Amino acid sequence: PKRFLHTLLRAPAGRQPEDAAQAGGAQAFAKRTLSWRLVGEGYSRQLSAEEQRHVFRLAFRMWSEVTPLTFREDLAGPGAMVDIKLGFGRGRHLGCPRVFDGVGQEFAHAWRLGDIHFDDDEHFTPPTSNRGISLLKVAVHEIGHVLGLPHSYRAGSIMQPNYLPRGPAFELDWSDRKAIQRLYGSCAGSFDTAFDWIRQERNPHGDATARFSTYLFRNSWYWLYENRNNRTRYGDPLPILTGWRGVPAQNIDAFVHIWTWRRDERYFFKGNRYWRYDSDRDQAYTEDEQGHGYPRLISEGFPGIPSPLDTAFYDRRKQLIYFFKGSWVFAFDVNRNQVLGSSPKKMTEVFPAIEPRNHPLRSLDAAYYSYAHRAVFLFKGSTYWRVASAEDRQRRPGLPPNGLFPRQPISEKWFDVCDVHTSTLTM
Amino acid sequence: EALFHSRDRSDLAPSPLRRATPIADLLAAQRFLSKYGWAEGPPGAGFAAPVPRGPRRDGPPEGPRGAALAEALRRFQKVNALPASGRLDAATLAAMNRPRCGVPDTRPPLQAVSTAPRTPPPPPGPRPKAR
Repeated sequence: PKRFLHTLLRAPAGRQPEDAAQAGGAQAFAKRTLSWRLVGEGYSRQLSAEEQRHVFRLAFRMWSEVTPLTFREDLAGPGAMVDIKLGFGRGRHLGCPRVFDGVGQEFAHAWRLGDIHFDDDEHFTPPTSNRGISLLKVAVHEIGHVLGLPHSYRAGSIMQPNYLPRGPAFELDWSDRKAIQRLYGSCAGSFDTAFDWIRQERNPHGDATARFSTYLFRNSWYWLYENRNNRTRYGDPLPILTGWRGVPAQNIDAFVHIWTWRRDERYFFKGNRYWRYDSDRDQAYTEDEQGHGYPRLISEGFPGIPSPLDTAFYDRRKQLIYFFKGSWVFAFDVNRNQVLGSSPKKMTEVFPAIEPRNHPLRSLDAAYYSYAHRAVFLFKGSTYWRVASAEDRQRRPGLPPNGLFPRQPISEKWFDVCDVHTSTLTM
Repeated sequence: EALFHSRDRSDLAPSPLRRATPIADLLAAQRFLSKYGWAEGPPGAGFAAPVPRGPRRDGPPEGPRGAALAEALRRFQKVNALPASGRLDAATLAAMNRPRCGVPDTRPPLQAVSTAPRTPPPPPGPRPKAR
């Protein structure tokens, strides 16, 4: 019997239902994984069943890309256990007390923490069409209601009550994200690795230029992070397999980009092996110039470096790779291809805490030099420590070399890095 | 006796599309304002009694009149970027007739009513203490 307790509403953590009521009556699901179903007698006559379910899968995925919620389609469980049920109907429909009015005016409605009904007299169309009423847009809107959002008259909000004819492909904008995150919190989580990928190009004048994109890896998926927009790329995360051919499909330990005037080498590390990645052909090398096959043992390519690693990053100024394992740091000289004689050292020694007892100590998840922030970050769990840069030390000479500023939440610098349900990962 | 059609129902004439009755007069406008929560107002503001938080089987009440109607229209016109005259003009009627979501504008989504019991019947035997 206790299993049903979770169907009883609880206000988000830290808020009492009364508060929630004061906040306009918005209440939220207590669970983080919600099930949904297009009910059997509720299929539309206008789109194929698969098309309808695909649109709803995408609509739910869009909300999970900006919240800690994940949604899974439940095709077989008992109806009473399904959190959100969707269906189409005309006039009097699905036992609903609210009668649809036919073509025009009301095209759908939602019941809080319950069901969504679409008026099948309306001309609903798939996202690929620019005619009629976009089923995807309406579905995202109604799901917003079920999750607890009211209407909004803010331009650009998906929660506007009136349907806006086609426009550019719509996404959940900043304010919609903040509104739903006020109910469910923002996404937090650790990374397996994080890195900036450099692309070398020539500008119209023929000068060599370099641009970068930021990638965050977690389990078997990854995000491109748009620093200028403070969010992940629309439609991410994607499976690693689809974006990085030839590297391990999940749980990558580290990425290192050795970038000097003469060298431009990119390596992925996992377990006791490493892969080299070919930026031009966008896939991992199968063998090196001497015919040695990849992946290779880390101990062969980077003598003196233990494995498996926690993480690693390349310091371009010093032309050193810092490998991390447990509480130890191994500094590797890429020009002499060997570990510095003084290594390994304790992480607390190489990267001392600026504020006492505010240090990750051991077992980092990721170490990352960000070109956007011009700083090195050490990640552990859902927090990061920023390493004092040369500029920091010019401003504050008293700072120790490589000093770590106090920890901060990752989600307050890299926003909306949210998981989606694995069943929708390949959408 | 209902006629039986061919097995694949291909000769079944599609049922005629229903059309929503246009909102073209004051009464329809009053119903619209009431249905989507515009007739509500702060307590004591002289509006009609607030619409109960839930669906209504027999349709919304008649809606606001007089000053309350003007006030409700003004609020609706303002959020729809229309001149807030408080009078029912053509632009306001057009805004009311646009395709829209059935959830009220100024209240939380409709009260959850389910076609199936939301909480399964308690198992036989003593009720769970946790409740």
